This record gives sequence, C-alpha cells and structure tokens, in this order.
Amino acid sequence: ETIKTDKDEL
Amino acid sequence: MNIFRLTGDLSHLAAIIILLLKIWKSRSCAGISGKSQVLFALVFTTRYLDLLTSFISLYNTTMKVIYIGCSYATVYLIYMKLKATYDGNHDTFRVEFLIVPVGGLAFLVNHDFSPLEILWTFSIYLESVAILPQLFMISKTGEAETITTHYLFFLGLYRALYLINWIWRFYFEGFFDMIAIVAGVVQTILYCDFFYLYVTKVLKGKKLSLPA
Repeated sequence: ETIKTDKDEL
Repeated sequence: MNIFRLTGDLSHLAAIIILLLKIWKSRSCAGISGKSQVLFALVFTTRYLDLLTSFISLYNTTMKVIYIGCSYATVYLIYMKLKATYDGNHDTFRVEFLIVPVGGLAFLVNHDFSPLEILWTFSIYLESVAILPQLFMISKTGEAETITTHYLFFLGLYRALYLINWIWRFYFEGFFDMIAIVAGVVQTILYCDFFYLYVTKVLKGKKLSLPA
C-alpha cells in the first residue's frame, strides 16, 4: 500500500 | 536512501557549486538568469522550512543548509555584488506567469491543507518550472557559455535521477508521492531539448549555440 513517509527527501 | 537519490543529490550539489564558482571566479553573471536563481532560492526557502521543526538526519540538514546558503549567495552576487554584469535585457521571462498558477495549484492539489504542506507543494511545483527563465534567456541570446551548460546538465540530471529513485522506492518500499513524481517528470521533460543539444554539441567540444 502506498505510504507517505515523512519528508525525508531533499 | 538509495544510490539514485544520493547521486541525484550530489548532481544537484555539483550544479549549485559549479554555478556559484563560475560567477565568483569570473566575477561575472553574464548569460545567467537572475530570475531563475531567485525562483530556486524561493523553492529552497519554502521547501526547507522544516529545518526549524524537524531533524531527519545530519546529511539531510547539512544539504538543506548548503542549498539555501549557496542559492542566496548566488542571488546576492547577481543582484548586488556583480549587478553590473547582470544581463537584464535578456532576462525578461515574466515569472509572475509561473508563480501565480503554481501558487494557485498548490492550494488546489496537495496532500494536506496545512501551511507547511502547502508551502512544500508550492516549492515542488515551482521547482519544476524554475529553470524556464534560464532556458528562455539562452534562447534569446542564442548561446550559452560551456560552464553554464554543465551547470544545466547536472541540474537536469538530478531530477532525472530522482525519477529513478522514485521507481526504486515504489518497488522496494511501496513509497509513492504522486505530486513529486508528476512535477519531477514535467521538470525533466523541460530539459530534454537542452539535453539533446548538450550531448550532440557540448560533449563534442562545440559551443552551445541555438539557431538564431
């Protein structure tokens, strides 16, 4: 399932 | 973190450093669109406000500080210190035609209607079109210094590598962010024309000059 992890990308 | 995202970040960092060094060493910002650099400074400012609220990793924080610092230094050099070398007559793209639609879209299409999330969405959408004033300026002057083409190459490559990173993360982590992906695809497509010229001309030692 598509999860939205915390913004860890630049 | 995966190799595509790390290479993408390093490519982005290389682009930012190349541009800053080019302007600093040559004491000239000829051929550089100040408007695009202001847009990038705006992109980083609106995207990295979470520097104040959350700590993700030393790498994440360090890179964000470097990006923000370099982009403001570049804007400072263009509009203050080396203002005399700024080619305003060719840097005429109407950025309000970018900021207003992008700002409106960020309010309409986002993951969460909170200030930080809307600013992040605004920055993602803005980044995908922030290079347009620079590309427009090159089409107007009909040419670009070779160092500027290397800057554009690494800048375009970074988001292309991020696209592969998102394929990787979807496949291995189930991570999927439609907003970043669609904006990243648009952003990379805008470079295609330039990539073609870069590979067929600059890599063959020729100067990048558009058919006037």
